[in-house]
Amino acid sequence: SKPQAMMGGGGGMNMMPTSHTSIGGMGSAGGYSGASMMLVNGLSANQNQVLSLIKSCHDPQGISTQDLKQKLNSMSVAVIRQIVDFLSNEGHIFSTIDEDHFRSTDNE
Amino acid sequence: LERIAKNKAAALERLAAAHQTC
Repeated sequence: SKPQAMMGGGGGMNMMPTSHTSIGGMGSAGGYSGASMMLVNGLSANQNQVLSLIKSCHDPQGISTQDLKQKLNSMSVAVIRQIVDFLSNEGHIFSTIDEDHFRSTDNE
Repeated sequence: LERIAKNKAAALERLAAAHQTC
C-alpha cells in the first residue's frame, strides 16, 4: 500500500521491492525448513547419531562426553549435552560412573 | 556398579513409560 518511491528510498530501487515481497512470501510458504525436523524412531538426525555412538561403545563405564565430542566434531559440547539429557530423560541411555559417562539401555 | 545398576533400572522404567505413552 506504500507508494513505491518511498520504499525504494531512491529512484533506482523501484524494481526490487515488489519482486522481493513475492520471494519473501514464497519463503515463508516453502517447506524446506521442515526438512530439518525429519524424525526417525521419534529422534532427530543428531539424536540418532549420538545414540548410535553411545550404543557402539561396549565399555563397562560407557562412553564419555569428551569421546562423543571428538567423534562428533561438527557438534558443540552444549548441543551434545542437550541431546544426552533428552536421551536420558527418554530412557534410551543412563549415566554410569559419573555424569559424563553414558551407556545405552539396550546394548546388552 | 551399584550406581550403574540403579541408573539403568530407572532408565528402563522411563523407556517403558515412554513406550506406554506412545
